[in-house]
Amino acid sequence: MYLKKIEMKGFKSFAEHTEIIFKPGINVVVGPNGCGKSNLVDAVRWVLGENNIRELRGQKSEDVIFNGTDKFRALSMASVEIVLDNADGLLPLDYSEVAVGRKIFRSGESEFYLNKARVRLKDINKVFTGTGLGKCGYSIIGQGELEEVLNGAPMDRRLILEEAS
Amino acid sequence: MYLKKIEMKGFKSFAEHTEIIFKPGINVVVGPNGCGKSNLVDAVRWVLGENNIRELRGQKSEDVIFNGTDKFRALSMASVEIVLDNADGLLPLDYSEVAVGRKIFRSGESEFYLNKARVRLKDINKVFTGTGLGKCGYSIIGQGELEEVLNGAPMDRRLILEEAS
Amino acid sequence: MHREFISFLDQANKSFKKTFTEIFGGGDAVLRLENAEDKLSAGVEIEVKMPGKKTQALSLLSGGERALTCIAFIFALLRLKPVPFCLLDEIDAALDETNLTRFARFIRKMAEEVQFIIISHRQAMMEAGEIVYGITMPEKGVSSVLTLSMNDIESRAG
Amino acid sequence: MHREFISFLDQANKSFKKTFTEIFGGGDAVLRLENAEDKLSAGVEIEVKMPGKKTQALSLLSGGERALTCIAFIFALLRLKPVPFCLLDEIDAALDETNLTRFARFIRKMAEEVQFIIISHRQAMMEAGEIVYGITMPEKGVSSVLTLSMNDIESRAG
Ligand SMILES: Nc1ncnc2c1ncn2[C@@H]1O[C@H](COP(=O)(O)OP(=O)(O)OP(=O)(O)O)[C@@H](O)[C@H]1O
Ligand SMILES: Nc1ncnc2c1ncn2[C@@H]1O[C@H](COP(=O)(O)OP(=O)(O)OP(=O)(O)O)[C@@H](O)[C@H]1O
Ligand SMILES: [Mg+2]
Ligand SMILES: [Mg+2]
Repeated sequence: MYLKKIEMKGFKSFAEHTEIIFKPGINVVVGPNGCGKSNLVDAVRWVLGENNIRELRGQKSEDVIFNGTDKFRALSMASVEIVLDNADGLLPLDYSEVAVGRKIFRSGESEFYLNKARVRLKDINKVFTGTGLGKCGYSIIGQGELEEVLNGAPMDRRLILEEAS
Repeated sequence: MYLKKIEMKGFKSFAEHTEIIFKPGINVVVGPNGCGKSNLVDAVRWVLGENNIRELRGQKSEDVIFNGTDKFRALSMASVEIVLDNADGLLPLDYSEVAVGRKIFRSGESEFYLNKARVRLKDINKVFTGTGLGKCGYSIIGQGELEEVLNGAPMDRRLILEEAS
Repeated sequence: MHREFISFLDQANKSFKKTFTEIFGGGDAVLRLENAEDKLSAGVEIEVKMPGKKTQALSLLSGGERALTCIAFIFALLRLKPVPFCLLDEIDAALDETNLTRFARFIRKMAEEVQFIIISHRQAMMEAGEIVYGITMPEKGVSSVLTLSMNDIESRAG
Repeated sequence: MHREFISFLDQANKSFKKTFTEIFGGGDAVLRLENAEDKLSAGVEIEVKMPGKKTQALSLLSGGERALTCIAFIFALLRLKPVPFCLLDEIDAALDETNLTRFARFIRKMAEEVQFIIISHRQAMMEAGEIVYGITMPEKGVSSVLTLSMNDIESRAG
């Protein structure tokens, strides 16, 4: 199982429709300061159900919607979709590919999708429990977060280990 | 005014007598991970009177004394001396050079020196107030501390500005 | 539940010790349950010894030593239980060139089991990738993504 | 006391705006007193606008943008009131190559007034130094210091 593709539109600095096709193995992302690399990490966390806007460096839930520049107007919606290869059947679904999508409007309301069908956040969480992609997972390490493993309290470490077991 | 020299013995990983002569302008310090670069920063903070051992990454005050390796025995004392050029008279003392020294023994007791004469910590603090080398000073930025200016509360920023004024 | 966790902790400890000594070329590392009254809510402590040095409090480690210790911990868990993909944002920032090369070599080995998406400014990491994506802002404030081949990197990387 | 602080804050704000726009090549930066009931204990707020982008909450800035903003703040204070020396430990870790070169150029300018002692792993910073010190551990666990000339660096730097 691996991440095949991500599509974003209106998510943070990804104002235009953007699609990235990933390969198994090592994919390296480079680029100047402030260009959107960590916003990509936020997009993956958000589509997997992250609801604490502080974990996405914002203050209110609409902070993930492109809010304009000197030249371009703010948008009214953000949407992200990732496609995971499920040929090995790791996810408890009968599909060889699993698409997870999320949309948000200026009103602050989010919609979740699983293979294009509208679902609730609870359904997304159920699909991903135990895969290491959950809340205390060790599979996404944001900028400056590496040392949390050492800085956290012993109980925090136990939670990471319980997620992995 | 500038930092002319630092002498260390038994301070953290500087087990042997070590002397570094600095020049005005840009002095760059390089070296592999774990070799003692940040320990040098701790030595400067410590000799200027830093008494909170956590600011020096330790747990008890004797953690600054060389505590041995697989091959070498632990030492019983640590000492650091810095020499500042005072030709411009920035420090309220009648000397063209000012030497500040500190020693500590396994018992945890510290001794302070000013131009080789024994003094108290209060005397050192008096000499350096208002020079920017004080507690909230902006002249020493430790590893990982740069963003404290942005992360701190508005009141913390005010303290930095008051030290500078 | 608790017996299961203890047995998993034992496996994690062995994996951590093996991964740590592989990455550091020596030394030692331990994961163990805290000495708490109530075993069910006890946390997990980490203790490491760098090659040639004494075991010391974690707080005395250097920036690079802490980063590599955390990397060893994460990779130890990945070995026990692979995840669909691993997304890492500039976790190599504190490493010197020697440790960076060690880390890049280690990632290459792990990449046979796990997909990595790695954000980095470091040359040695860019060269480790099979495929490189450049994210830039031709229009200030609007991100744009290019897929680069290896020889494009010199002129575009940030 | 309070009037003095307000007048210093005004100078600091001007210096911060000037230093920020110099380092970023544009944009805007402001230091102002919080809107608090009691002016005497009000803190200081920072607001920045990156060139071409909208003013946003500080938390939305990128790692490199935050680092450069902090550097502009510190240099703005150094310009108002020089200190005997400035000791900086790997403050360039989050910067890309372009911003690193900008930062190194800026340090060179400031070094006419203030002595800098800079710890860094980055090549561009090593080249900015008049004199370079290498700290290594020939014996594991025991630090040893060498004074290097510029051409020694290739073989020794970490
Ligand atoms: N909702 C939004 N609309 C428009 N721009 C946004 C939004 N949220 C964040 N940004 C912008 O995105 C930029 C930060 O991007 P990001 O953190 O991804 O940079 P980065 O490529 O990781 O850089 P670095 O190398 O410095 O870490 C900021 O300049 C910020 O203003
Ligand atoms: N009292 C002590 N006695 C002996 N060694 C010590 C003592 N205190 C700290 N150390 C050692 O010093 C080392 C850390 O040094 P330091 O933090 O200066 O490294 P550094 O050169 O800054 O590395 P990095 O580039 O990774 O930041 C650790 O390995 C630690 O064990
Ligand atoms: Mg980033
Ligand atoms: Mg260090």
